[in-house]
Amino acid sequence: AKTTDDFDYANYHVLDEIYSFQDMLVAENPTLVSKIVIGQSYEGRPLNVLKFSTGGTNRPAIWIDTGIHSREWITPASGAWFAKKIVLDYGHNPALTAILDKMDILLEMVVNPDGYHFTHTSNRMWRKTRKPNPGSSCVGVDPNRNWDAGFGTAGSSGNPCDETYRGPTAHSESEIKSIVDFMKAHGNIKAVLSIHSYSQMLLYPYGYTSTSAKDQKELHELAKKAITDLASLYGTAYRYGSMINIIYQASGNTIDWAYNQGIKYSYTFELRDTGRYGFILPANQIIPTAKETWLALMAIMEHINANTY
Amino acid sequence: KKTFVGDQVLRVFAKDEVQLTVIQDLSEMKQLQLDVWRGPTDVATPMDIRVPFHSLMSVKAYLEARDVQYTIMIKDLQADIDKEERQMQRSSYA
Repeated sequence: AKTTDDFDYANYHVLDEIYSFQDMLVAENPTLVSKIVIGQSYEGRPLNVLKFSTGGTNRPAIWIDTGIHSREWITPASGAWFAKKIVLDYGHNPALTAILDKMDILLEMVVNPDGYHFTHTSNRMWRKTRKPNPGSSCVGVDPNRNWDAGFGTAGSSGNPCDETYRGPTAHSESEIKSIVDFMKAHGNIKAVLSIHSYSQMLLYPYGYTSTSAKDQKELHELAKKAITDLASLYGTAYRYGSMINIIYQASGNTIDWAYNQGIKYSYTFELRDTGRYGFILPANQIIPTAKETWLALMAIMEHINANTY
Repeated sequence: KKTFVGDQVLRVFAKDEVQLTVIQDLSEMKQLQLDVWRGPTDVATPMDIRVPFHSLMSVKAYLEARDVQYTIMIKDLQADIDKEERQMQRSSYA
């Protein structure tokens, strides 16, 4: 693709194509989009965050990440669609325009680029990072168990050969440490929306404990609104609730860490499907998935914009 | 390049708490080299597991012996991955 208009949103792309897409989007929209390199992956790939901002300094921001589990290809594919949607809608869609006039949107399209590259070259079903584990022949850490929130407790594994290996210490993975450092330095992030697949769920904290989040009522109501909006497009049914109740106990995960940092609107999505295809969701479902998910994201972002804290 | 020829993804249904424990035990049997796509959480939610070809007979026998229901969600994972790769190549040429 020579421009982001030519980019094939209805197909899966290798990492270089996604990086090119990001650069094109920045070049085409210099007053709205910029690229921040927040760090490097273990294998030296840049960790790019697209910043959608209409100006101001250190505005409140909404963080969206996709591609933390590399085999969940639908998530970066949806991320590309979201990025284009934001530039298309700004100035045209009143709700999104109002959000961007007050807040920034930060989008990390591929949180785990080494793993993503590995799924395209060596093992389509790879989930973790690609850092070797000393003393083990097994490679990689589950980046969604590596956060400092109930780290090391039930709901993750201490075995490097397991898919849910938490790593030796919290934030041991550069892919995670880079986000943590960036968010702490930013200091004004109001939402973390971490996007996974599959199973069609919208989850809020906590995953590592059955204790209710202090904002549970609001998070629950907002989740209900978001999944209702999502379902309005194609009727896709989501379940929603706290992670530990709806899916399983998962310690050291992104949204629990974010919530414990005081970022109230912390959600994880599990995108399509309910289990016909799992991680190999056909490419013809990328755009429908992105479109319906966008409705839920907008519901959450509009609520945040109207309820700044 | 790792292939998944003959690997299947099974959807396993627990009808009660006893069967839930049975499939939780299954998911922890390292020697079977199972890849749990969706874990056993409660009776209402089925478990999806990728079963390597060499473990298929053992897993199915284990489930059937304990009267645990399952369906084949993906019959040959590599066939679907090949299809995905062909689609990406076609798109790239286009």
